Amino acid sequence: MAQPTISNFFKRK
Amino acid sequence: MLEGKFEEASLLKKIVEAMKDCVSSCNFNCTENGISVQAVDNSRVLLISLLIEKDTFEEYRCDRNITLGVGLGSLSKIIGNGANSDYLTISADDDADKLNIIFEDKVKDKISEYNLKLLDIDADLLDVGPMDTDATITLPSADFAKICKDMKVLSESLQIIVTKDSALFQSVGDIGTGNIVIRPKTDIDHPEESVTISLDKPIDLSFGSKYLSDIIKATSLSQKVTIKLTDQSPGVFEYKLPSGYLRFYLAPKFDE
Repeated sequence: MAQPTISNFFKRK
Repeated sequence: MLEGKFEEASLLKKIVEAMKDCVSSCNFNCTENGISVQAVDNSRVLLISLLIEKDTFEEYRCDRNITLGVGLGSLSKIIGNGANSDYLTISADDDADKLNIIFEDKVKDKISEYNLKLLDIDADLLDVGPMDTDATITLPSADFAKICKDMKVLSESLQIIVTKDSALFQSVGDIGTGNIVIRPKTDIDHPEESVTISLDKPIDLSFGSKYLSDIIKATSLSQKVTIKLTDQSPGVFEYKLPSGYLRFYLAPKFDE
């Protein structure tokens, strides 16, 4: 299975 | 000037223990409302969000917003020197390069004082909320920790499938498979043992067991954990503090 990073879901402030 | 006094050193000990293995250093953002931290683990899969509200403290003041860069391993070593039941006061001047940490023994006439060198940490802040939630599970945190540990012996991934009346935790690995089902339960005599499941949409998500092992290090912080799941979104694992929370946002795994 592939593991995306958290930055794939949340934008920078 | 920041000054925060914890009724018991054990609370900050538990918070630091829950964070230090996935985040080596982070900024403590201090405002008049309390202290918050946002940090991402080294592999950038798990995001930690901590809020220690002002009311958590026995005494709290923060005259101006300040950011304190803290090495969590070093903080853990110093906090480890105090007894769990000691009063613990942290303080820092507005332009401080060190954090002052004082333990006061409640019985003996003994005060221990330490200074922790602060770090200059350049970290991006991510915009995490508010998120929509398809399914919410609340269960005893110790039960969730046991599920994660038990399933980890089978596979690097834990699949969580939530339907209207149950949550299924499933692992499929080389040596075999395992699954654990939990259903809602109201325990009036022991409310901390209750399990609730609320669902807008069925959920089927997989998470890395390694990261769940890090998350369950927060188990001692709260008797309950709330898991918020949304299709194709990070899972949120929340441990409530007396006033505030420690939340973990974990990116799900996908079929390649």
